Amino acid sequence: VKARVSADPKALEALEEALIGGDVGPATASELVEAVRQEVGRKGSADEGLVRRVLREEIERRLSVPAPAPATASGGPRVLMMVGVNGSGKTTTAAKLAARASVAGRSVILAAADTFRAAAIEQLEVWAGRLGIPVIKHRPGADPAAVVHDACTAAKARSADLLIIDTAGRLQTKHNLMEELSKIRRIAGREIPGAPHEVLLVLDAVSGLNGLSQAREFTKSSGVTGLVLTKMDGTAKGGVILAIVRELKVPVKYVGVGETAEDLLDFDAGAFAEAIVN
Amino acid sequence: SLSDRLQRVFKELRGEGHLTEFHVDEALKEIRVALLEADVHLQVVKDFIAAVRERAVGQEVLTSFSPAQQVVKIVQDELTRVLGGKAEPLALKKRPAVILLVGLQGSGKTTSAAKLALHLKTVLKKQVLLVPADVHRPAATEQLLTLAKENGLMAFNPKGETDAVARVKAAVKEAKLFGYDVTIVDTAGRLHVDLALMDEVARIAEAASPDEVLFVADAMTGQDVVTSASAFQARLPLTGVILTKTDGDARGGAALSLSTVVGRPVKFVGIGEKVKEFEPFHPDRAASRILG
Ligand SMILES: Nc1nc2c(ncn2[C@@H]2O[C@H](COP(=O)(O)OP(=O)(O)OP(=O)(O)O)[C@@H](O)[C@H]2O)c(=O)[nH]1
Ligand SMILES: Nc1nc2c(ncn2[C@@H]2O[C@H](COP(=O)(O)OP(=O)(O)OP(=O)(O)O)[C@@H](O)[C@H]2O)c(=O)[nH]1
Ligand SMILES: [Mg+2]
Ligand SMILES: [Mg+2]
Repeated sequence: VKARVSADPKALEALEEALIGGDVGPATASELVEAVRQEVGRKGSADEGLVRRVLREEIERRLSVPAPAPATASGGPRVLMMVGVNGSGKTTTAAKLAARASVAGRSVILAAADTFRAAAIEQLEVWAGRLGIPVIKHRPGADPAAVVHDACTAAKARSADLLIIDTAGRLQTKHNLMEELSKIRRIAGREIPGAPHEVLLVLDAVSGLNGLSQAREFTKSSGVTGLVLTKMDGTAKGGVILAIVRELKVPVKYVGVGETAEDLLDFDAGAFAEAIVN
Repeated sequence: SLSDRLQRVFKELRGEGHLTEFHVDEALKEIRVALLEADVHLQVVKDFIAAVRERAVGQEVLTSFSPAQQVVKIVQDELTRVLGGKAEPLALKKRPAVILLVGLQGSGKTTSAAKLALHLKTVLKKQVLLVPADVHRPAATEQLLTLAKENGLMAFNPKGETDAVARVKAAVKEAKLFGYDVTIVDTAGRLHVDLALMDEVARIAEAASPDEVLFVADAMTGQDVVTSASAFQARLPLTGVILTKTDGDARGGAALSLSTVVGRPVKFVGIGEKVKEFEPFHPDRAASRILG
């Protein structure tokens, strides 16, 4: 009978602390370490390199959620909606996604549906100007649903390939604002069947465990088909996505790594796991 | 809740006249989890737990409390002490007193600049001049000018000046000339690992000679708050913190991490998106929130 080798408890404790430092949260950290301890026991080797590799693989496995079959726009424009709490990076990410689509030869329209925050429309207009992309906007204070309605009409009339809706930041605890998001979503769906085909929850990598509450509430009010983890060019690791992906089964699609239109990467679970373990 | 979890820990406590090491350690396990779930930085949690342990072990069990309640009270008192300990009013003696707002992208600096200006104007009756010194973000100047206009606040947009340091120098000159009491400078959000931008903010501080340098942090910030704030503190004389977006349900452990590691008090909190949604920091309220 082969003696069961167990991983050095000190090494496991160090890993647990690294995971907590990466914002995965105490429950997820101890769960991950327990899974690693068991796997290492099975493998019969307590080599530190192996322990780290097992952890990386476990994290990567948990993050590899199959993306739901993308709602295909039935011949009309594809509609993408950006949602999330204040300051997470929605407007900048909308510009990045618009740039990508534009570079790939698709015709894009931007909808300035943040009619509340000071200079929100101006901010999106600067980006649109830089990218040579039209913006549908109303006056500040207008009903965001009206902006979305007009943007959908324009997208259809101009046979645009892609319509990206930028919405106002809102804390997930504000019921009336979450209701407004449900309404915006309904209006888009009424104008363009199947819209919004993609709802991206934009999450700041600096967020702690409140990210889970954000994901739950935004999923309830607007549906979420994918996550964008922004500001990953900083030192925060965005570990809260482990709890989010586990509970809501929604994939992380993109990672924001800077403030220019090109600073957007496709999510790589392996790279993410590597960064958080090291 | 934490109280319920601690009640369970102390259900076993029978006939002991004082809080035993065993029971305190069991209680501290629960408290550690509660603090980590509140996003308090891991090292700050460890140091905090050690301090609480020292105060709790051997303490007489008071007849007015259950042992669980007693431990919670020790934790709350200690939290409130650390959060409120270094509280000081803003240093506004010099004319114009200069307040510099710094922090990571999207934390709430521009909004907080307008909020602080409105607060100083209405509560302390100061003449305040707002200075938009973010030359990076699209429409950053427009954002601050719009907030100023909508709230009857004065702002100075130095004509044709596109360098942040030059803008600040021109604004301080303008503030002196027109007898303003306070100048509030809004800067661009920046990463502590962006050396060029950290150099820029250090140069802005050198030019402005600020009386207050406030680190603006989002209440939902996680473990990284210690890394970023420490890096800012290495380049700037931070004097305090503004914690924003506390109107959400984030537990706000960042407040404890900042008070402990930066050693400067949270001076104000943002409690909403509107410019009037701003108030002085209350350590006891922040402590209850962190404990959940
Ligand atoms: N370093 C870095 N900064 C980013 C990234 N994404 C966005 N930002 C910055 O974060 C700040 C906020 O970005 P916005 O796009 O205005 O965020 P928002 O979610 O639209 O904000 P609200 O509309 O006010 O809720 C800006 O300074 C952006 O330049 C990123 O991936 N990396
Ligand atoms: N709910 C709520 N929202 C806030 C609060 N403070 C700021 N905000 C919002 O947070 C978002 C970001 O605020 P800004 O003032 O643009 O942040 P910033 O730090 O200047 O951003 P950058 O200049 O890009 O670094 C905006 O949508 C604000 O309206 C607050 O206390 N509560
Ligand atoms: Mg925006
Ligand atoms: Mg700003």
